[in-house]
Amino acid sequence: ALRAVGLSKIYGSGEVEVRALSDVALDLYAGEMVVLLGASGSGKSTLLNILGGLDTPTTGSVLFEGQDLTASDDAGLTRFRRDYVGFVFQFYNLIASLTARENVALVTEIAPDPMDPEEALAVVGLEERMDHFPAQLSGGEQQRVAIARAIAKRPKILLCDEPTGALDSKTGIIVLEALESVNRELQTTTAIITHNSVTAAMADRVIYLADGRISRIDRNASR
Amino acid sequence: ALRAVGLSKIYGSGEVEVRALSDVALDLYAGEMVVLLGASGSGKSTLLNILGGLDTPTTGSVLFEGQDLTASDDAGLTRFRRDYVGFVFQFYNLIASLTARENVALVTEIAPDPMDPEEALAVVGLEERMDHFPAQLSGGEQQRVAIARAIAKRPKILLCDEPTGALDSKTGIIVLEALESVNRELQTTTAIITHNSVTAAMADRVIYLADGRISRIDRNASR
Ligand SMILES: Nc1ncnc2c1ncn2[C@@H]1O[C@H](COP(=O)(O)OP(=O)(O)OP(=O)(O)O)[C@@H](O)[C@H]1O
Ligand SMILES: Nc1ncnc2c1ncn2[C@@H]1O[C@H](COP(=O)(O)OP(=O)(O)OP(=O)(O)O)[C@@H](O)[C@H]1O
Ligand SMILES: [Mg+2]
Ligand SMILES: [Mg+2]
Repeated sequence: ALRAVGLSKIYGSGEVEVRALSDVALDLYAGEMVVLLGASGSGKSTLLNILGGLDTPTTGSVLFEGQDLTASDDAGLTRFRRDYVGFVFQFYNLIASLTARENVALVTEIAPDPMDPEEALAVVGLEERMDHFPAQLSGGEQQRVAIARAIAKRPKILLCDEPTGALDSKTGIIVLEALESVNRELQTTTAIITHNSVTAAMADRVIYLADGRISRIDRNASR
Repeated sequence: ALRAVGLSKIYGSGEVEVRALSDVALDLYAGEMVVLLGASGSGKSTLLNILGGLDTPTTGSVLFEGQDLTASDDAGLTRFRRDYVGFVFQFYNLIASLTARENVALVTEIAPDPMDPEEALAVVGLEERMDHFPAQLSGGEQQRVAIARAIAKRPKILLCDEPTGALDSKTGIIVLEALESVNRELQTTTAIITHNSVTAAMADRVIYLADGRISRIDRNASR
């Protein structure tokens, strides 16, 4: 579904150059569940943002069903993200002036076949807090609103940047089960960045990043 | 060192009342390392913010070395936080317009016996990134700047809200070792909110919160 070829991402130049990604090639197959692991600063968020059309690589290309995203302009990338991608950000990126329900509805209103905002928020255990604003919610509750917002869209591609970082293990498992059922029932191509090894067990493949490169890929024999 | 008596925290009123804390009593002994565990939304951040003088309870008091913080005005709370407390926030709360080094220096400049900003950033593995701004740093790198900022102060009390949430396990262990050595060498009274069971093993006591109440306290026999 999504193919990355020869990706690099370089910030700055000269003495203060930071190579966030170097020569990354990756295929995400339709309906697959992939987990990205790697140390803090190894390039995970940078890779996920480029795959999701939120950032452009310095070199290389990203192909979505054969169409070259890197050759698209901003309007083309916006259409790609809006029509095909659900994204759970590492910092949640909720809109502070909208309630939990409104944050989800903002995304579902423009989707062709979404879940109800109420349904998506109930899946992540927030049915009692729908009309609260982000500032009135705990860290983990805000994270769950961000997850509800991404899955409510029923996207073709679901990219999650550390979706359980702020959650206790029990709540984290509820969220991972929600992501797994979206992947299974809708064949949503899913990539999850995590530090949580329980999540890695769910994946069809685990891709390890180190210093901006793919250092290892494990295939999960039991899936 | 820090004593909480009969704490409650209620948000809103009537139908939309949320009881974040109910009847919490807790002693933090001088030099102790305590871990706070509990589900998302159970009241951990609310309790830590009240203990650190960042928020006021609806009922109850917090005593620091016998002095009642809840009877202090804003200026009194600001002096308490500035003179005695290092705080690692769940959302890092770094100043975007300052580099990593400047974010740490802002706190150390007014402390009586601080570490050098460079030294504190080296302890958390960020010596190469001191002159970068938060927007140029990954999630886990920003979190580590927030930790360096708190420990550089060499505070009497160190309160950490999920200090390893955005870190891989290897980097997380480096940070936990830094917190443990501050606690051991400076006898800093330390409370850490975490979802990470490795951290719980470091504690003198583990305090479990559920629905705004303390549900259990374990004492670590091996410490
Ligand atoms: N301003 C507010 N208005 C209403 N409810 C609030 C407000 N701030 C916090 N709460 C609620 O109080 C409860 C406790 O919040 P708190 O942030 O302490 O939880 P937490 O244990 O830190 O959770 P997490 O692990 O998700 O960070 C939550 O249900 C939260 O939604
Ligand atoms: N705007 C920028 N300017 C300079 N360097 C940057 C910028 N954005 C990211 N970086 C660097 O690129 C590297 C990769 O960042 P990235 O956010 O992808 O890491 P990550 O694997 O997601 O880390 P974490 O697990 O801490 O979130 C990091 O060293 C980071 O500091
Ligand atoms: Mg990241
Ligand atoms: Mg919290």
